[in-house]
Amino acid sequence: MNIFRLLGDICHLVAIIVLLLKIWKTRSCAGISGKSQILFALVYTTRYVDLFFTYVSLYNSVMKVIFLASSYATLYLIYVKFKATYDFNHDTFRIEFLLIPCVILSLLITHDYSPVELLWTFSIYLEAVAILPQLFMVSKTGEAETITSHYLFALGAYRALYIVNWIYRYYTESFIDGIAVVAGIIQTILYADFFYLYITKVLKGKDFKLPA
Amino acid sequence: ASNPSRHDEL
Repeated sequence: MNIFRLLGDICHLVAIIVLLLKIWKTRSCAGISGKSQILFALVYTTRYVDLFFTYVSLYNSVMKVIFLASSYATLYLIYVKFKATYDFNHDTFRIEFLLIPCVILSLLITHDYSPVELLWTFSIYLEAVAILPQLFMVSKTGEAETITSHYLFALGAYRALYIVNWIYRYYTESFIDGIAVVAGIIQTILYADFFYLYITKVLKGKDFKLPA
Repeated sequence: ASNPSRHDEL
C-alpha cells in the first residue's frame, strides 16, 4: 500500500458515498445513469468473487464488501425506491455494445484461463468503459448537476491515482500488471474531456454545461 | 502465473 493507492481508494469511496447521499437527500436519481450503475455492480461482483478464495488484508476485504454493498444499494435506490425519478428516456446507451466486447477481450487477453482470473480480467475491461452510459447521458442532456459532476470527478480521479500507484510500484516493487495498466489508462482518458470542463467550470462555481 | 497476492488492489 502506498499513498497514491490509498488516495485513489479514498476517492473511489467518496465517489460512491457522494452518489448515494445525492440520491438519498434529493429523493431523486435524476441525471444518473442506471445503466452505468448496473455495469459497476457487475464490475464489483465479478472482481470481488475472490473475497471467498483469497485473503489479502482486512482493509482489502472491508473495502470490497463496501463497494459491493454500496453498488447494490445504489441500484436499489434507482430501480426500486426512486424509480419514478429515474430518467430512462435519456439513459439509452446500449450496454451490450460494452458487455460483449469485454467478454470477448477477456477471453483473448488474460493472464490465465481459470474462472476467477477470467472474471477478474472481464471486470478490469468492463470498469474501463462502465462510465460511458453516464457520460452519454450527460452529453445527451448537455448538463450535469454540480453534485453529479463531483461524483464523476472523484470516480475519474480514483483510476488516475491508481496509474501513479502503478508507476510507483513498478519502480519500488518491480510490480506491473499490463492488463490493469492499459485498461486503467483508457479508463482515465475517457474522463479527460470531463476533467477539463470540471476544472474550468465547476471549480470556478459555474454549472456543468457542455458547450453548445 | 497467478499468485494469490497479485490482485491485492481494489
